Amino acid sequence: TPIEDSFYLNFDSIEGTDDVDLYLSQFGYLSPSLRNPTSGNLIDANTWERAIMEFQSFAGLNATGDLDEETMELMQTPRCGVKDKVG
Amino acid sequence: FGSDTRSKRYALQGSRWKVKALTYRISKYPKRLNRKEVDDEIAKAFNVWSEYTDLTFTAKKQNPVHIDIRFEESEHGDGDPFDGPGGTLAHAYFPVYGGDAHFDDAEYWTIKSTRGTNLFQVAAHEFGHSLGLSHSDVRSALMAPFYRGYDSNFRLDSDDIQGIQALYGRKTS
Repeated sequence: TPIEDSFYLNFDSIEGTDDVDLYLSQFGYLSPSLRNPTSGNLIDANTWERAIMEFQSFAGLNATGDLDEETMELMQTPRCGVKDKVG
Repeated sequence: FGSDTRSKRYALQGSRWKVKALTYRISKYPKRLNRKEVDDEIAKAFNVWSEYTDLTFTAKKQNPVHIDIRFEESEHGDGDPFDGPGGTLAHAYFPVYGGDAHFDDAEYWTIKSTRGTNLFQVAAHEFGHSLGLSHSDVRSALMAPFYRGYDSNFRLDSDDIQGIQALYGRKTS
């Protein structure tokens, strides 16, 4: 069954989300297995929101799932390079 | 995770050293700091953990050692390149992966200064990983992943103490 494009986030169309995608992947909030190979490795919007929420929760922010200013700011804070979520 | 019922706590990666007398070597020093000062800060950073456990850390000039420490820039051979000033400051490997600690030498490492990035605090955090601690979601913990600036009155958080003692037990003397 074809998958509706609108169900997936196209990171190319949202400014700054490439970096956020990289950040969430680098620190263990998004794993390659969550990407859908049949739709250009895009990520389900719910998966993306859940990953943001997990990061916010871990960091002590309000877990809204929104990529708000506070969340973006924390993502730019210098930090340790080890993953937060160790599998 | 720790076994208490709080929602926020330390996390254990799952491996630890079998011995408590550990050795380390700084095999590559930073460009901008005096070697003796670096030796002292690294020793202080290890002492953070030996204060609450029976772990001991002895500096050596030759291999073999348990924990190898290097200041490197960009790609440095482990497939996890550093990203220049800001961003990621350092990384370290859990005991099962060797325990080595790497620091990004593109950072402006400083000692007892509010400027730059405090070497002692970052080193103490990284050595927590070298000993088997993962990141904590307790904001005040040393093992929280974010650099919080120089703290002239640095003390380990009770969360860090509980974490390290879960791995190596309490100090007996």
